[in-house]
Amino acid sequence: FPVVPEEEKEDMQFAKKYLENFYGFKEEKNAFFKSKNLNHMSDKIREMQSFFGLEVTGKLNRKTLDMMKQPRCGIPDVRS
Amino acid sequence: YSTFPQSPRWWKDDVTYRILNYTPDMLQADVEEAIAKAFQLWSSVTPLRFTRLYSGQADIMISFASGFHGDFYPFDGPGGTLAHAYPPNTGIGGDAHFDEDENWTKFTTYSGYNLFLVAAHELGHSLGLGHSNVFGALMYPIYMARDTRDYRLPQDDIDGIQALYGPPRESLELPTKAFPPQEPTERTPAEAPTEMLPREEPTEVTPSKAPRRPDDCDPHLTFDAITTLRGETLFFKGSYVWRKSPYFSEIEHDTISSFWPSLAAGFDAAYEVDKKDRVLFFKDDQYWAVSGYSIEPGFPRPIRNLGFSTSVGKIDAAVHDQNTKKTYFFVGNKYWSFNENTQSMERGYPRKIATDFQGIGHKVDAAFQKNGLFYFFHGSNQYEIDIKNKKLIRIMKSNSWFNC
Repeated sequence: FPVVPEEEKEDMQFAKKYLENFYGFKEEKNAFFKSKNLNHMSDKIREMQSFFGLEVTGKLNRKTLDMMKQPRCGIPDVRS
Repeated sequence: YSTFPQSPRWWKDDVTYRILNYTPDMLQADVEEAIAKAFQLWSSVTPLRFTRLYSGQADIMISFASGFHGDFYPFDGPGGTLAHAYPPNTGIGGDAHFDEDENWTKFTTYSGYNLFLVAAHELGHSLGLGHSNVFGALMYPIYMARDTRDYRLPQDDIDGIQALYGPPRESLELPTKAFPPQEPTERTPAEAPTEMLPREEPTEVTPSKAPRRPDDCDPHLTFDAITTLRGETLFFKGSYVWRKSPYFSEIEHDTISSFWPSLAAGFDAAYEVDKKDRVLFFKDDQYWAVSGYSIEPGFPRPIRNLGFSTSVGKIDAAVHDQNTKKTYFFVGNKYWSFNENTQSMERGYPRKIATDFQGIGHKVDAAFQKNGLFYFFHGSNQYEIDIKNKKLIRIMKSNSWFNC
């Protein structure tokens, strides 16, 4: 598998936490569900991109990360 | 806008709040003022009244804390999450928590967060509002530094809170005058809601319903102002914007506050000077200049700066001729010609509209130029004019641009 550079790993962790806090993302802890997790996370990224009017790609691009790092309210953006 | 699941709300008009502690970043009096002002924002557009308690259990308990602070949502240090609040309910319901690891300020600075703005947002949650995805709305999840001196609640937020609580009681009796200013945390003077409501009597308002956007193909649809903007055409009425783009077939529906959060609704006129990438908006005796989303500094300015006499209290419509670089201003049955190059009114004006524009024998509500032709709007009719020959080409319905 491609080695994920350190920074990207941190960004991925940050994004996961963000999507858990504000978009109801729940990660399957069981390692066997890794690909399912990635798809589920991609769906949640799409949901967040759509909410903020970003280009909906499902990918953790720079713009999406920048939006996640903006100071904000702690209440989720979608029902949970 | 959005609400929480099952739309929880306070089932009473009188809601209490208590400030449990203070941030050391600000004077206590400034914290109290910021909180009171934030409550006023919501009480001015609903029947709600907020009373401050100094002991015991209040509906909305306000506190500053950092990290873990007794609920399941610890704060995260400087930046990131600034605050959170709970929807209406007993116990922790309604409470608002502010992250003490942030730098709280009374004014809008780049070294801290404006407590009034964040509190107004969080109290929106305490009253039952969720987040809005309208850029510029107060309930938009991301903090946006802005001028709060004369802050007006954006229309999307008014729509949301009035969907839960309805408009202020007074507005149901359609007062003949604004009631006198009262003590903080009571209802505030009524200038805010009238500013935000569409200029004419909203066609759809009933006591329990907030005003709503008229239908695109309503045959009686009229406009306050119309302008082009970077190839698109924006139609304004009250706080609503219809956006027609050459790139999309659909008409986009927006609100003024979603483009320019600090501009009040109800423009009188608007026009674009394409060569300067500048649009000017007129309301009463003032005007603003914007470039895209940003309002140019130093505005609003008085319209007499353009050369109007003080007897002109407001203008009805304006349109810029991209070919001649002249801008026509319409007031009553007269019009002026303004030279954008010299930035001065032309001599020999005002002139009668009917003299120079055959077929236009009345007030002009709105006007814009498209493909070299002028379009004048009066009531629900639109007049297409060949400006070079000052000839009336045809008369259409005002909303002919909306694919009806």
